Amino acid sequence: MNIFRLAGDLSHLLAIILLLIKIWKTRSCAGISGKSQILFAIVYVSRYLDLVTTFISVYNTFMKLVFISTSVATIYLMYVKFKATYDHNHDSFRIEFLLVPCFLLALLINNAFTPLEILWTFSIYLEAVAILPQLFLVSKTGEAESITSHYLFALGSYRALYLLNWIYRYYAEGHYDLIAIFAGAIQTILYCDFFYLYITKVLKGKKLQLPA
Amino acid sequence: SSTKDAHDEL
Repeated sequence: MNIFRLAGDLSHLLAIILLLIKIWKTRSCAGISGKSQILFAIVYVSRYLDLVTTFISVYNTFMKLVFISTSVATIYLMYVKFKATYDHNHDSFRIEFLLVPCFLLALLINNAFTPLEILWTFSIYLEAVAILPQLFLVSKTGEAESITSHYLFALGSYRALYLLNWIYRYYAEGHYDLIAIFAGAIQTILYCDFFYLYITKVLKGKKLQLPA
Repeated sequence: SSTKDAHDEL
């Protein structure tokens, strides 16, 4: 564990908490893509299957359980409790266009051709693109509430901090995983346009609004 | 590389 990794994990946790606060306080999931949330739940479940096979640390187990349970809770809030506020007309991204290619790529490029390893690889590829339905929704409506912007910023920062963690681990421990590094770089690049808008608009107190 | 290691990251 190094400072970049810890900061990344905390940023990830913060993102999830911000999203739950936004939905709970406004009693609404308007502006949030249910498709992205479903993809994140698939990411966590397929990646953390090793919970039952490998023990790494109390921290590791705890965080995995938190990520799985909060993503299920988010889906429950969106599709059951606050269903009436869910913006499904704008949330029209076809997730099979992400799920199928990620799974095929995981079958082709992986560290080992075993079920758990293929699912881990699939989750890494899927996570890289899971935010696309959310970014698509923001671009369709042309705006995002400020708390949704903070959520997206924290979520994007998490993998960017992991990139720093991987650079650190390469030099400090000689550890690297090309699949995670490659997917993490793609994931971070997808947020760049949003990061720019966040820094130039939201941090100056303006609403995140895309030019018409 | 981590090929043989468990995935210790989240």
